[in-house]
Amino acid sequence: STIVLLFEAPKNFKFTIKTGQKVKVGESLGVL
Amino acid sequence: HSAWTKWTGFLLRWTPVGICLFGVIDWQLHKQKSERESLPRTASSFQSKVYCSLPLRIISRCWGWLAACYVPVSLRPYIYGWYSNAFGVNMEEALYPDYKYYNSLAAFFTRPLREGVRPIDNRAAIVSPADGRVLHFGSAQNKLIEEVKGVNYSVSSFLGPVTWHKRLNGNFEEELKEINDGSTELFQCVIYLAPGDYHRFHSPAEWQPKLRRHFVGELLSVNPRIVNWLPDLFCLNERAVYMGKWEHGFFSYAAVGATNVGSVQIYMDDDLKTNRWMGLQLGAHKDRHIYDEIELSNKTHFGRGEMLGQFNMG
Repeated sequence: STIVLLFEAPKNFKFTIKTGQKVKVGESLGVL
Repeated sequence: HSAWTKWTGFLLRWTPVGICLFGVIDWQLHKQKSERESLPRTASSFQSKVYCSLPLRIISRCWGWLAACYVPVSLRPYIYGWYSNAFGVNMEEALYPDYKYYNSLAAFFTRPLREGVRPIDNRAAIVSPADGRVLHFGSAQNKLIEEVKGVNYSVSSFLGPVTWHKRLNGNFEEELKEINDGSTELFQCVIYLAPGDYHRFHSPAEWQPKLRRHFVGELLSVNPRIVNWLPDLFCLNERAVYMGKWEHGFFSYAAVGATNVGSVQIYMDDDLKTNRWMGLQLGAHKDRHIYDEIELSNKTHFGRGEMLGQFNMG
């Protein structure tokens, strides 16, 4: 199963993750 | 009669050989083309059709039925213990760490977590909605989003058309966005939940869903190797897509089903029925681009970290 998020955000939005990284509920995916 | 018997015998003997030969030639040609063009090795349309023709929905429903069967208490530590070892389940985080608590494998699969084991990062703009592995993330450019590096799929096929705005100009990305002064961009993130992961999912931010679309598609595997191999996989699979707004504009959240995990349950949406019985249909689902849509109440609002639903076995 997969969750796909697609959203609009200001251009200065930065992801704080890496491809292949394990993440858990509540951990940061990105910051502004 | 003799000629008919000979002809039937010939067909039975050589047809499988012919199909295999055709498959090997097709695979070789496609491999050579991918190598020539330095593209990731992806499925050809023939391979894609063969894969989509597998009876994965029937298999998933059978698996769902089996997983929901009552497991005798004495067998639970063995069955769930084996599953935990095979898929790396961390029972220390579970609300009920004793295997004997779970009546069925399906109940074990959707086990709740203990209070406080998943703190929410309040400094982040977006937090992870699920436990899993990041398959891909980035911006959605030129109406395409990347499934994995180098393999794109169309945003419009994935979400369906924009019908809630009056300002339709043919540019899907601009139609989708709420703010069109050039200060915003579309971003995407794909998270894969492995069989041993916690299978409930949460809201990644505060937002308000306006409508839900349910695409009845295939139930293909979303294992990262298959995602790498099959372009458009997320547009083919059955999915529930919720679309609305957050403080920075458009926001959408899609729960994509997969083989043996096709039953998406959203707690506030009782009308959503996924992985329905379609009879003994073996071919690819013809109506996979058709969706049913419902408008959600204005009062519907998801808070950051709020539990939204779960993926059930089957």
